[in-house]
Amino acid sequence: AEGEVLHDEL
Amino acid sequence: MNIFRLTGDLSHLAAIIILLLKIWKSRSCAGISGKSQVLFALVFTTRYLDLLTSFISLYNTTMKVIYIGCSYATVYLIYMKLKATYDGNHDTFRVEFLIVPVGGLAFLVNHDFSPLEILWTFSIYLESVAILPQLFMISKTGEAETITTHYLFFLGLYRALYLINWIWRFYFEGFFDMIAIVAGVVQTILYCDFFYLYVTKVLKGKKLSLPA
Repeated sequence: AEGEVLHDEL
Repeated sequence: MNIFRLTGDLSHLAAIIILLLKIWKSRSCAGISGKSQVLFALVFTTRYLDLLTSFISLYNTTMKVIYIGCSYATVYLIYMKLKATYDGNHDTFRVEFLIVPVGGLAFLVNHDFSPLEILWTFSIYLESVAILPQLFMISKTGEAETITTHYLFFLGLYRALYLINWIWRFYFEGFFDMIAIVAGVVQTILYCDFFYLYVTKVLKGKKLSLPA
C-alpha cells in the first residue's frame, strides 16, 4: 500500500 | 543479506534455543526472568504482524515463525508448566516503567503514523530494553548460571552483529533506518557490562557472580 514501510530485517 | 546479518540472526536463534533447551532439559526456570521473556514475546508479536500483510522471503517467514513459536513456548514453560520453579520473588522489575514510555515514544517517533508501523516501532524500542528485568534479577541475586550467561552472550552478540550489518548496508546499499540503529545502539550498550563479565569470568571457567 502507499506509504507502507517494508522491513526486511528480523 | 550479508554475513553479519546472517550470523546476527543465527546468534539470535542460538540464544532463543539455548534458553528453551536449558529450561526444558533441567525442568527448571530458576534464575530466568519471566518478565523479560514476556516482553520478548510481545516484541516478536508486535513486530511480525507483517507476516499477515507482506511476504519478504521464505527465510524471513521461517525465522519469524520460529522466533515467535520459541518465545511463546518459553513463556508457557515459565508461567504454566514449570511455574513451581519460577523465581518470582527475585523477578521484581516494574515492566510498566518500560512499556509506558516505550509506547509513548513509538507514537511520537516513527516512520509512518499507521497502526502496523507504530507497533513495529514499539517492538524495536521495547526490544532494546526488554532484557533489563533479566539483568536486574541477576544483579539482585548476585549470580547467574553459566548456561544463562551463554544465552545473554548470544543475545547481545546478535545486536552487535546487526550494528555491523547496518554499517555494511549503509555503505553498499545506501540503506539507513535511524529508528532501528539508535535502538540497536542502546540495546548493545546495555550488554557491555555483561560482556565484560562474560569475557573476564565465564570464558575463564568461573561462574558469573557479582561482588556483594
